[in-house]
Amino acid sequence: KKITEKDLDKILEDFELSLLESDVSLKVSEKIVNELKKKLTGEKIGLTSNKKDFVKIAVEETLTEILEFKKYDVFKEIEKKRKAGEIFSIAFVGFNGTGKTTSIAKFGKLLLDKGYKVVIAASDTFRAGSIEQLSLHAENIGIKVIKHNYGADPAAVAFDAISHAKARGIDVVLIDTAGRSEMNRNLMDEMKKLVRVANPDMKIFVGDSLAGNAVAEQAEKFSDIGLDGSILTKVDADSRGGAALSISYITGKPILFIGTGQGYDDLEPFDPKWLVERILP
Amino acid sequence: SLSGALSGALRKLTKAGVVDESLIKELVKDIQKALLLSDVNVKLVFELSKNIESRAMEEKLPKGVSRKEHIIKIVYEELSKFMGSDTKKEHLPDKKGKVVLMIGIQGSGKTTTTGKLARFYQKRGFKVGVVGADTWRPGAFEQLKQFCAENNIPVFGDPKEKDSIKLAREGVKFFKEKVSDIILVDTAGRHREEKGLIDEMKEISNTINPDEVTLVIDGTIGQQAFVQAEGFANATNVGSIIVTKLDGSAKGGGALSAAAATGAPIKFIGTGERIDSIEPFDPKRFVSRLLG
Ligand SMILES: Nc1nc2c(ncn2[C@@H]2O[C@H](COP(=O)(O)OP(=O)(O)OP(=O)(O)O)[C@@H](O)[C@H]2O)c(=O)[nH]1
Ligand SMILES: Nc1nc2c(ncn2[C@@H]2O[C@H](COP(=O)(O)OP(=O)(O)OP(=O)(O)O)[C@@H](O)[C@H]2O)c(=O)[nH]1
Ligand SMILES: [Mg+2]
Ligand SMILES: [Mg+2]
Repeated sequence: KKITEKDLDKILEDFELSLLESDVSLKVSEKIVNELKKKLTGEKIGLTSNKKDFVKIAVEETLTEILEFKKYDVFKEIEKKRKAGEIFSIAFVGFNGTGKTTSIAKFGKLLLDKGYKVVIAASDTFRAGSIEQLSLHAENIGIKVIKHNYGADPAAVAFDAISHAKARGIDVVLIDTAGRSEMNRNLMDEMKKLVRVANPDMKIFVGDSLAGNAVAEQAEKFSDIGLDGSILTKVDADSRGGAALSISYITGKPILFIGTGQGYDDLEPFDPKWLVERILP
Repeated sequence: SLSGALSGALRKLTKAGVVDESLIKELVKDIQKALLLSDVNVKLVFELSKNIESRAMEEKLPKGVSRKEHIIKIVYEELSKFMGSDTKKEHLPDKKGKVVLMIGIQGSGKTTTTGKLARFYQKRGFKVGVVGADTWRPGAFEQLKQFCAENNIPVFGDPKEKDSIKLAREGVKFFKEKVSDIILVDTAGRHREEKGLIDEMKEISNTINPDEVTLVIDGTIGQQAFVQAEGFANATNVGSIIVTKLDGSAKGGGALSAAAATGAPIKFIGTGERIDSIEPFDPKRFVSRLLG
């Protein structure tokens, strides 16, 4: 027998609801459901098979495909450049308060543990206490921070850190940037300028796993600089994690890590299977 | 765009002379979409749309009111049930030495909002004191001090003090002795899964006995808003809500759930990173934003 559009409508409506309740953005939820409907309408299904289970397997495959798209090993990329004697720079960008500064500290520690030499650029020259916060984190893990004064040009700080790294044989430069609203044209332009000037090897988007539909808008606008991947934070707050799906779908790039707490070891590689199981009932 | 679709559906309804059931259903579907996009709780959206639809179909059109105006009024009334009040108020301190405790999830905007609130009251002639009782986040006191500095708002804190309860108590005592009108206490971010931090918050609250506990909620929060706010409400008596970051693309629908979970009114909204980017909550404007 074949599965009809009518069968699918009811089953997919329930799946769309579970996507929405898991914080997958409305736009992405609708796109996923429409793609599934096209894919499955008229599909042959065994006489003894359960239609709902048949669709569930297809949903799992689709979600996994989105999350595994362009998956890569960031440490492999860093190692390639280190072997070639080149420094590897990473800019961390995102909306206000998502966990950029803390994620940089965690990632920096991860790199130190793997034997890399790291320096951090304090390119958030705007927010009160940002330079002190970053410097204290860096001090705790034993990484040098390149900083200028508040009000300095963020691009200049990043450029300075990269020059410093080249001169001192540092392997990796991590660039902390100010939180910014995707709706603030000036701040989005400032970020584009930093990327032009510093030309980082990677641009990582840091998103809050508790955020709802705004995360889709953020992912879209921040994609203008060409993102290479994302980090999803505050997963320990028991967020469902649907934001990962929105971000992956919209940016076409993988979630690299998840933030699972406020400690320096609370950064884990992202596992698509874990998320799919969380989202689907 | 969605707001285009919504206003298009409304226009069709205005043109229709009688109650067109299909037009109402179409409009309710568009309202559902707008509310979901605005991060209103999924179950609440469906509950609301059922109520809106049945009221739109069954209620007699009041004299002098168009069908479109009537439906908008219904939507507004249904949403207002969650907001505590339907008028914009300024919420000024009603006694000397009023103590307000600022709580919320990591990164929601507590420290920034504490400074904004201090400036808001200072501008209106009140003597304000700010206590930095976040002993966890590196540079927390420095952030608060720098943010409040250019307006000469006094900030009490000690980056070397690890006991947040002691710090909160001493800070409140310090400003009560200075006869401040209002004392704002900033605390570390925490969420409901961090039992130790939730217990710390309870202890701070029991020690300084605040006149008001304000939950600072990130305007971008999605479907977790209700259960997260509930976590705070179970631990302490939340007296008010401030929704931040509404200058982003988020419409703040999660704030409705937070209000429902805590039973507390939304008093202010944050609209940017500057110290003056705070406004008293305006329910009418909030609802019209939710609807796109
Ligand atoms: N529970 C939890 N808290 C986190 C996580 N990541 C970051 N945080 C906390 O979230 C808050 C904000 O983190 P920051 O690193 O300052 O965020 P940011 O993006 O740099 O903020 P801005 O620079 O102001 O935009 C801090 O209290 C962090 O400790 C996480 O994975 N879990
Ligand atoms: N765009 C925007 N950013 C805001 C708003 N309110 C606060 N922020 C920013 O959000 C980020 C986090 O603000 P904080 O005040 O550090 O948040 P917090 O709740 O004190 O964070 P923790 O102490 O780590 O829990 C900072 O970059 C602020 O400038 C707002 O209304 N709009
Ligand atoms: Mg930061
Ligand atoms: Mg703070």
